[in-house]
Amino acid sequence: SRELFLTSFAEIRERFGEFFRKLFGGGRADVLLSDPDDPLECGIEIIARPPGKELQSISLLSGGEKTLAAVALLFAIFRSKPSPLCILDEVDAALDEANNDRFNALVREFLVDSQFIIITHAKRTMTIADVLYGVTMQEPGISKRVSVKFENQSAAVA
Amino acid sequence: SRELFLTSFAEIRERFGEFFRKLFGGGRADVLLSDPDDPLECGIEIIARPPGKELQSISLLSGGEKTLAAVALLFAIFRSKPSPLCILDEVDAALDEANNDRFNALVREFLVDSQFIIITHAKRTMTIADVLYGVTMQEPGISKRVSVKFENQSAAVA
Amino acid sequence: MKLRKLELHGFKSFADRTDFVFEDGITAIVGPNGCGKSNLVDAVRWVLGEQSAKSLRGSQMMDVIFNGSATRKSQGLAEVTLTFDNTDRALSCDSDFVGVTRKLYRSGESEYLINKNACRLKDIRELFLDTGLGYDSYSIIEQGKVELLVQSSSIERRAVFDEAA
Amino acid sequence: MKLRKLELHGFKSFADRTDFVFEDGITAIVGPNGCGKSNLVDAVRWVLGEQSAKSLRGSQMMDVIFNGSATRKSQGLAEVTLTFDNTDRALSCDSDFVGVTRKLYRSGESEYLINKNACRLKDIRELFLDTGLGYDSYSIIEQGKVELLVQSSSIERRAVFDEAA
Ligand SMILES: Nc1ncnc2c1ncn2[C@@H]1O[C@H](COP(=O)(O)OP(=O)(O)OP(=O)(O)O)[C@@H](O)[C@H]1O
Ligand SMILES: Nc1ncnc2c1ncn2[C@@H]1O[C@H](COP(=O)(O)OP(=O)(O)OP(=O)(O)O)[C@@H](O)[C@H]1O
Ligand SMILES: [Mg+2]
Ligand SMILES: [Mg+2]
Repeated sequence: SRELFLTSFAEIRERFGEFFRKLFGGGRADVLLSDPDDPLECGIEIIARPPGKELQSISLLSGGEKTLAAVALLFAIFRSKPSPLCILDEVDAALDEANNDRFNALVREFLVDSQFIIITHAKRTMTIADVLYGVTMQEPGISKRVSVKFENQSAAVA
Repeated sequence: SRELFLTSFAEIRERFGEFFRKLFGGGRADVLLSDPDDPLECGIEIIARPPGKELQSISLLSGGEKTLAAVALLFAIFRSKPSPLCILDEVDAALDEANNDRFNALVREFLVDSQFIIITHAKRTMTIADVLYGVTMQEPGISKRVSVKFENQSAAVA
Repeated sequence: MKLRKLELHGFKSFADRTDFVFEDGITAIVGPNGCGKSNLVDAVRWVLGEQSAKSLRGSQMMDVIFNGSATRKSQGLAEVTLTFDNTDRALSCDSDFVGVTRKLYRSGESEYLINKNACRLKDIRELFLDTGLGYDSYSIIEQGKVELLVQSSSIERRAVFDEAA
Repeated sequence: MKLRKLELHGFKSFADRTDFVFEDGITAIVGPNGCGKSNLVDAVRWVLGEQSAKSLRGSQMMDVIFNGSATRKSQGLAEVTLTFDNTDRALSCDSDFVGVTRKLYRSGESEYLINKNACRLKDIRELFLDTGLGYDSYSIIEQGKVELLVQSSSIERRAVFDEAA
């Protein structure tokens, strides 16, 4: 079980670095065991250095940079242990348009293993959807589903 | 001092209800002293009911609704005790476009008393600015200011 | 396994029976503030076995039952059903399709069903063990929570790694 | 009182001397993720007297000094100056213009100035008392913090009301 953990952890480390570089266009990130002699109990540290910047504590990163680093780590965990379904609720809220596009591109790499349900207000994120549902409250306080499929580029109320 | 507090509190209550209705297009909101016999020490409760919805604990509100209610309360406090300068860092992050517009309209009502510095990614918020500054990092890790004034509709690098 | 359908009736703002059909790939859900999008996430977590009302934004579990609006009275029952294509048998249930249902009555009574057979909440939770999908799995990121992975204390982050590794 | 200028030099990502001139009305600040916008808010709060490194996203106060990049070495000093039009004498300082400056050297030494005269941090904080503007005033809402007003425990909310009322 200790072996199992260390193997997954090594894989997550590698993916985290890879996805971070992909999302940031460079830089470096890593996860470390705070006590390698006690891998099943110790804390886990994160270091992240965006390209061109100096390494500092992760707390100093901007809102968008923290979201992007968190997404890189989340997807590294997915690679190590895929989940059939991934639900993301407004994960792109802090991202500027360029980073939103990179985030979208990374999501698409995982379509082989997983279904995605993505809640968003961002038009750019809507463009990567295969199916788009709208939720409305025409009658106050009552939620209703509206289907909007992209294939025919028009809203079909179902 | 107790009198002073109760007077301000009454004013904040009234404004909170008024601004909430303005931002939500109706509904009702209030702030209450959890122990009216101990006004200087007791906790402060918030109730908020968007239009057409039933009154429930504020925790059940959506992300955007919570932001809007918080903005109504913040501005109610401003009315009661104006500050010469108000700095808002990505306060509109959770708002959809319609609510972002209502938020912008409320900000403009306070221009008489205060200067505003608003950090945003939202184009609609940028449109209410009198002056627009861009911050860039052309040289990695080094922040630089870029002036973008609206009057001549073009970016002037200064 | 593949999620095929989410049906809600009386769950939070979904007063009327509403269903969402899911296909492979990406499904985006959009709409104005407060229209009910995050309530869908709460519904999925609730039927998978979430027991903390607070983590569903309520103060008591009863808060998930539709409690009325300007035009409707409150209802007496909240019901959510998730239906999966289980052809690959990722779920330990010998059936090509698996439906899990959770009901909560205003009386406080609860019902749990797997393929329409009554069971305990424990059975639903166990069904999803080892699939990577669970009510508190890292594969469900709630609104405002994504940054926790990098901000939380290293001990909280530990919990996510233990689940994943 | 009106804010007229914010000057930074060596503060976080503002390695070079940079100034922002403010007029009446609304000034919007825009730019990509990580370019330095929130660092400006940190700078204002720092010069107004913020003493908690954690609340400026650092682990120690030294973290506010520019610490290098791919093309630059770290610097030895962080300096921020705020200049106000004080014609209405809202600030208790008999001068039409008031400039407050804070410096932090990598040696750990600090300097504080009001209109170029050395003073203590305490003096800067007291200058702004009763103006509604302070390093932890409700009039500065940091990124991700707006919802706290409605989510925080009623005791935390109390602190905001006490300051305002
Ligand atoms: N038991 C209930 N009965 C009726 N309405 C409810 C109930 N519980 C929650 N709601 C309503 O659901 C709404 C919140 O929905 P939700 O959080 O899904 O919004 P959202 O679409 O995610 O919005 P946002 O874009 O702002 O995040 C609230 O207005 C709340 O009043
Ligand atoms: N002492 C320092 N020296 C150099 N760079 C620093 C220092 N402290 C912070 N930074 C850098 O400043 C950047 C964060 O800037 P800031 O938080 O202002 O971004 P932002 O423009 O608000 O972005 P977002 O839109 O994502 O919120 C980080 O990349 C961080 O590395
Ligand atoms: Mg939501
Ligand atoms: Mg920021």
